[in-house]
Amino acid sequence: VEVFEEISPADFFYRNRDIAGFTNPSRAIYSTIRELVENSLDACEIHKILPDVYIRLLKESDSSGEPNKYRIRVEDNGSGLPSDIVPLAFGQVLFGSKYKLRQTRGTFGLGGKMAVLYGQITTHSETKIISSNGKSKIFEFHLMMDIKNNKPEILKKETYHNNSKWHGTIIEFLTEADYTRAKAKILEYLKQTAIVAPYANITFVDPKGRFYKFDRFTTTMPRPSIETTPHPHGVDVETIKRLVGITKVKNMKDFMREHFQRVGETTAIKFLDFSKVDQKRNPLDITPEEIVLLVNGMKNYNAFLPPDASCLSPLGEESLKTGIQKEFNPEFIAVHQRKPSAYSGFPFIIEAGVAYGGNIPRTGNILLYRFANKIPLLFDEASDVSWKVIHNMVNWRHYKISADDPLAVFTHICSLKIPYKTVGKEFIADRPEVEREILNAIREVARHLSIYLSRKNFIEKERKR
Amino acid sequence: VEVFEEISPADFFYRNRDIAGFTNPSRAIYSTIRELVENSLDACEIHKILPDVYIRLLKESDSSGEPNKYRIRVEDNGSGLPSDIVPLAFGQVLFGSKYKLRQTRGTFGLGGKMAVLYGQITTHSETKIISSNGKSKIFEFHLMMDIKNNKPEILKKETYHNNSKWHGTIIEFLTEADYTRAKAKILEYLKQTAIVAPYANITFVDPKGRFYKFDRFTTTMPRPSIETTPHPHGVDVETIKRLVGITKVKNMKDFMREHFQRVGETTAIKFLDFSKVDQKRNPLDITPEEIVLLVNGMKNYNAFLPPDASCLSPLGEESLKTGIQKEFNPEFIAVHQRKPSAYSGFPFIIEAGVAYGGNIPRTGNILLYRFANKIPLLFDEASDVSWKVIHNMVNWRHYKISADDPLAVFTHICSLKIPYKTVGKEFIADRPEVEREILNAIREVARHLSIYLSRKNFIEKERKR
Ligand SMILES: Nc1ncnc2c1ncn2[C@@H]1O[C@H](COP(=O)(O)OP(=O)(O)OP(=O)(O)O)[C@@H](O)[C@H]1O
Ligand SMILES: Nc1ncnc2c1ncn2[C@@H]1O[C@H](COP(=O)(O)OP(=O)(O)OP(=O)(O)O)[C@@H](O)[C@H]1O
Ligand SMILES: [Mg+2]
Ligand SMILES: [Mg+2]
Repeated sequence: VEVFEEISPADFFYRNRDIAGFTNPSRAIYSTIRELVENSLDACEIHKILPDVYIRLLKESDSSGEPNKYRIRVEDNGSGLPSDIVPLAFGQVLFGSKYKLRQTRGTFGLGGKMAVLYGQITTHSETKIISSNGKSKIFEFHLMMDIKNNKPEILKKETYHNNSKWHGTIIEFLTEADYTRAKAKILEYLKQTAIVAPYANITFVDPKGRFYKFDRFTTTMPRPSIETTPHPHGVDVETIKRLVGITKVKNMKDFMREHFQRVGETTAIKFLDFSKVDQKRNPLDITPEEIVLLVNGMKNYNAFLPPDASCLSPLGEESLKTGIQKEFNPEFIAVHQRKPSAYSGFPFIIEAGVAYGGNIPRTGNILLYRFANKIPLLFDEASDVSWKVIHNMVNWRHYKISADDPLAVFTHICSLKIPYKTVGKEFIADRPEVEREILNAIREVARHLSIYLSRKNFIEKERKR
Repeated sequence: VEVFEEISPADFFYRNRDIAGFTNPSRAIYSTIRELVENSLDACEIHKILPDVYIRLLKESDSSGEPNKYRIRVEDNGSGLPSDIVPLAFGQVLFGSKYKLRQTRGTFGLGGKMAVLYGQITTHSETKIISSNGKSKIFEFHLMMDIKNNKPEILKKETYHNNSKWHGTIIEFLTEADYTRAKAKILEYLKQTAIVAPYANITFVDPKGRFYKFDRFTTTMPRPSIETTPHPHGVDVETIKRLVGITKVKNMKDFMREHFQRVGETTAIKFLDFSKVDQKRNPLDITPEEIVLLVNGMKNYNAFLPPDASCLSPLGEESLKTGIQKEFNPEFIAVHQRKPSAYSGFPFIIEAGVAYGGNIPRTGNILLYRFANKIPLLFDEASDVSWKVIHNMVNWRHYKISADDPLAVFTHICSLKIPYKTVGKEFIADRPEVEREILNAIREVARHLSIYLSRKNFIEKERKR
């Protein structure tokens, strides 16, 4: 006879931690560091704080036969967290502040907890979190995760006076790690993070005591992303039901104007007319049938303004160019930021770059650097839409570029929702709109490179004569 | 100021339904059908019932402007469900009977709910489920999902007399679908399912009223998979804690024998000695340090018997060969079942096949058919470990096989846990042990094909002289 059970989301991601990027001690330490660093950068940028992020990985000498026990510590000068929030933020899966319609690195309410969970199931030790919002108190928590019930167990709580008005968060715990295997990827991740966050100070102290410092080379931060309202094209029955549940307006015309971006008086009236929904109707009275009329109308009405991308925070052509220059010192760089586009009602912006020569090695392959919401993506390249575009869709010979050239291609997508294929955030789905935009961006920078290369070729030929 | 929230697992998979395979109306109807069919086949096989699965997709004429509204109905003669379970099975995400250590198609406690959810958010209509375990009653439920709170809302419940002692489950609901786009994939999925489940009757009635019948061509079912205990190599601190929480034994020697597969008296004593844990200790008294000693000991002790694969249910070489023969009528087939292997304490068996000629088209590419726990995988081929093996690791020229040959390769993995990379179950991670086994299986069948081709070549040359 079958036995039925329910499991908590913590239990689900414990059992399926490989799907979240915590497959083995080598991949897990990479994922741990990237999840914590991304949390720190979000916490700084959202509050317009120039980020200082400090990462330390120490080998823990050990009598228990655990050959690979490490202590990880990540410190930032971000916004800090309120004391009632800290245990939930780091101890309850599917809890966080990034469930809004806003561009952030974080999106699932899971990453920090996965790092804590993996440390706990490999070393049976607690996690220490110290945090302050810069006001009068600093809070220190020692906690473990109750995985079965998806809630934190608070083992200890201390409160200190915040004399220096420090603000930020420190998280520290023991975890099994294979640093030797993961080292190259970790350093590559930090290096690429520095390219797309040139205003951040990042320091990494590795188990051998070596300092890796990525100092900021600008104090200018791009405009921060802001929260926005949904676009009609991204709407389904559930969205409408929830809006009806919280709305304070008294008629459908105001409902459209209040809850959707770029819908003014005229658009609201015309749209409701098109959808055969009475504009005077009280949202609280609308029937299931009318909800479906609304949703279908929103899909089919083609006179909405496109999604507003001013809520996004792209890298900027200058910033991307400077980051590439600093890291690779190429003889030629071209960068390009596409006009905003959208998929499923979510605005997005593609930025691309191409770099030639300098420190870029000839590998017989085009080097691809992928970024999404300022996160470097280092795994599963061949499954990513950028890879597909570069290898299957761009006709490099048309640009007189061959695979032997010392060539690096950079792609960045920023959006309210990145179409990741997995919760491990390593590769992006080939949504038609995203694919098309990446293709056009690559073609644009390839065109510039092509002009440079033929001019260079011409000059060399002239010199030989 | 940041706003923090928790979301339910239903809300999480609603927001991220693309990750579960419900990206758009074309992909969603494919995923809907495959999730429901996989549930039906599991429900039959677990109870040794010869499966009869009936799928009907009807176009729903509609005044609401929804051009793509369909009614999906899937019927099986499986075990049915108890009345208190039906609402949870189809209305609560992360609920199911497949959280055990047993080979089943289902694994996440999510698939059926995603189908229900997608139908609900696109058509705002209820789901009807009729089920009986063959005893005296048939239950009919009409329900919707409360996505925010992850629980079913029961709109209606009826009970009927089960005069014919029918057993099985019927699920029916409205959903937005793009059948035109999805049709080829849906038919391919059913066709491939019939190859690996040759004992199943599958009938599909499409919106145009066309019948697609895949009749069973055997009444012999392979031995069903059975539930088993964990292997020491698959253990972490959380596993041990939970076992300690439920164990009834009084000492650690019996704890090892009771809760782990293939651990007898001698192995238990030797292992506990190796790990420096007292065999007389009461499990309820062991300390966190001792738990870590146990876990590390289990990783490092190399005298455990390998994981027991008798709990698995492979296809069988004969059955795979017959299925390939029936579908492709090739001039040559070779199949091979590898000896069992294991990754992370999970036993698995790889079966591979190669087919040449007959109805296999020459496409300039090797046709790859992938299966996992008897599920056909039709998407994201290039991200799958089998693709990687076939394209990057097998030296086909060594076997005198070229990409122009009319060649099809089949790979099947069965395991207690399939290393899927996503909850959408479409491609498998390149775990080293799995990759190695697939490579060796392919080499074996390629070798047989190579012998056949050179013999055929020789005969042709002889004939010409
Ligand atoms: N260093 C930090 N400083 C301030 N707040 C933090 C920090 N780390 C985590 N948080 C808070 O804890 C929440 C949960 O973090 P977690 O990494 O688990 O999820 P997330 O970042 O929201 O999403 P994702 O799973 O995509 O990373 C965050 O949303 C944020 O509000
Ligand atoms: N046709 C059916 N007959 C009998 N039981 C069923 C049927 N469909 C679903 N169930 C029950 O409902 C549970 C939930 O199904 P659901 O598809 O949501 O998850 P799952 O099959 O366990 O895992 P997965 O998400 O991998 O499919 C199943 O575990 C099974 O017990
Ligand atoms: Mg995070
Ligand atoms: Mg299922």
